[in-house]
Amino acid sequence: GGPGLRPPPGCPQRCLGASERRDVQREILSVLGLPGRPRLRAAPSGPRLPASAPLFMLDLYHAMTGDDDKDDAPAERRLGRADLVMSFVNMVERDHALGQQEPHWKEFRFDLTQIPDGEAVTAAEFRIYKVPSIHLLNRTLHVSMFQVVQEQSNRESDLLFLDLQTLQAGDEVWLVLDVTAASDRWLLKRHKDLGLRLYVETEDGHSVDPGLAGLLGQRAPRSRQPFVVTFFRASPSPIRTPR
Amino acid sequence: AVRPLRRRQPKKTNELPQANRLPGIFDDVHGSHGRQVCRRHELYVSFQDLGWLDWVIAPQGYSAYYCEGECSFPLGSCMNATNHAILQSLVHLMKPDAVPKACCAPTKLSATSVLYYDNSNNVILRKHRNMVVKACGCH
Repeated sequence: GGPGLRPPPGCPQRCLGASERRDVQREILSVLGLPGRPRLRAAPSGPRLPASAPLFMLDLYHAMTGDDDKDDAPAERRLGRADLVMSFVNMVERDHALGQQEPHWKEFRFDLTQIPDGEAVTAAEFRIYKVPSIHLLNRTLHVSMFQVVQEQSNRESDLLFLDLQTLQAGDEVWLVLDVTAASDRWLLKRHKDLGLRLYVETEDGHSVDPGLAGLLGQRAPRSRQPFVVTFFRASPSPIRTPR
Repeated sequence: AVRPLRRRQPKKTNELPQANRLPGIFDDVHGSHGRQVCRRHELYVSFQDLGWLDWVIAPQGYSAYYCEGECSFPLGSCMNATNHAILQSLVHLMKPDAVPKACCAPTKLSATSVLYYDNSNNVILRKHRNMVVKACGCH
């Protein structure tokens, strides 16, 4: 087999007949809750570096399975009692920067159509990688995140404030922005893309191009591309009551 | 004439067999009337063998269980190890002479997690609680 688990010694290895093979596959699909084999796009021609979302989710998987046998072990904070975690990578990115008038912003649109029914969002994060900025030395930056609630043709879009993080221009880090507040809307309108807009300002309020501040977008290496990760818990009423 | 002592019947209890109890001299491993008690076996299925690794990121494989012996509810695609053990134990309690003792009564159920791609290349981590029998009576 592959590099993974080895069958325990003494475990009899039988050659499965065709019908047994189908039975075992059916059992595996039902026990693991796998929805069946997706139609993945053509396999990559050569070996590809793993992308950021699968790398992050594999860490979560190890944290989650590490707790499988210890029911009372403290799960990693974000996992909490989540029994489903999804990362969204299908994204369209728009820049409102590079010389145009202020404020500069970067916008990301995620396709949320794959969210399963009957799941309640417990937490949602937008993760973007930041490299040290070579343009802004020793400056403190405020990174704020908004949800694009409604686009307007003749004026600025309707925005909903989600989160604000402060960091140094020289920091190199995965920046995690809490977008849980946006989850009510996307469950009601999952046919609409989730629009997230990101602004960067210096301490004295000047708008900065997010790219110049070191925030990487879709053109980053695969292992550092931005993504949204959402934690769900099965609930009879998937919509959180508005506060 | 001396009356033979009547052998006292063991008191019937409703407890599931203890996990760490191995067959002892009072346990008839071959069941009554020489039949063989059900015994669970593990068959490891590698997802690489199934060609699933471009879809399922983790785990690498799955331990499917099957059993040999006289089972009223044999393991199969519609009967996983947990249900098999519970049903077998209940029926054995009701008809100890007719149905052999279950070898794998659940003492500890654990979660099963799986990490995989969906149709849009999103990555999904799903956890099913109380799913898999990890400890059973015959180990």
